[in-house]
Amino acid sequence: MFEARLGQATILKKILDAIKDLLNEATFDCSDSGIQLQAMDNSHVSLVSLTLRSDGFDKFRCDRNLSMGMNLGSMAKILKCANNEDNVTMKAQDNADTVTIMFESANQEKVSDYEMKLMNLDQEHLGIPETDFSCVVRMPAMEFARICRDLAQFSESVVICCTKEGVKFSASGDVGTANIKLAQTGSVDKEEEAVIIEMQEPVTLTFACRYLNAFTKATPLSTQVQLSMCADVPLVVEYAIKDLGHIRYYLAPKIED
Amino acid sequence: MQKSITSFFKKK
Repeated sequence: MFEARLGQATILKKILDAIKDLLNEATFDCSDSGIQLQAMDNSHVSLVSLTLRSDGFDKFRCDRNLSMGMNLGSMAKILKCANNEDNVTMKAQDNADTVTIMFESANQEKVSDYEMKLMNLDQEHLGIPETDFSCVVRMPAMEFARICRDLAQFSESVVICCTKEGVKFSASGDVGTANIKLAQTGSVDKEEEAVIIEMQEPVTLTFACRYLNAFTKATPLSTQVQLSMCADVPLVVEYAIKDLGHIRYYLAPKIED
Repeated sequence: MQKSITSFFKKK
């Protein structure tokens, strides 16, 4: 028996919004420690890794490890039927081929349940090696989304250059060149507005705007985003999900032809 | 050139 309950459907809606542009379907691996999802996008350029800890749920029970392959388009249809403040419960029997998603209004007067067919997906889990990153940048998630959106107008690629002074995002194309520099913030009143750079050595890497923009669909989950970079390894874009876990996106760099 | 993520992370 698997049962996981969250106080607010809005969190699950935001999580789905953060992955459904990259993934058509995905396997949710459930164990007593929580829910894990790891999947590559169709073109195998990026990898999504979602971790939801069991202690972050209002109720969590998972008697036997369970892998639930879900069509994310179908899940989005179901979540559209929830009000943001509804409680949401996911339930499945051991070895079941369906999952039930139930919404309850705060006053318990409306209860709806949706049974969704599960899919058998080819699971290809990738091993992610530990990396000592050259640069780790923490910045407001909305600022990162804005930069990715703005620079995508100028080029398919964005160059991220990080030094101890700051981080520079550049794009160059037919229109010309765009550069956006963010300096490390001195003192800020609000932690969520800070730009913080931890640098071992400077790094310059090039990434596809299309994927960065897809990652920023996770912006509503978190006030801050963390970018971890190292020469010739994938970028890690991480959004914390408060009291519940995190979503990490890995993006392979572009290299000179 | 766009590298593939599988050229960095290997199948388990």
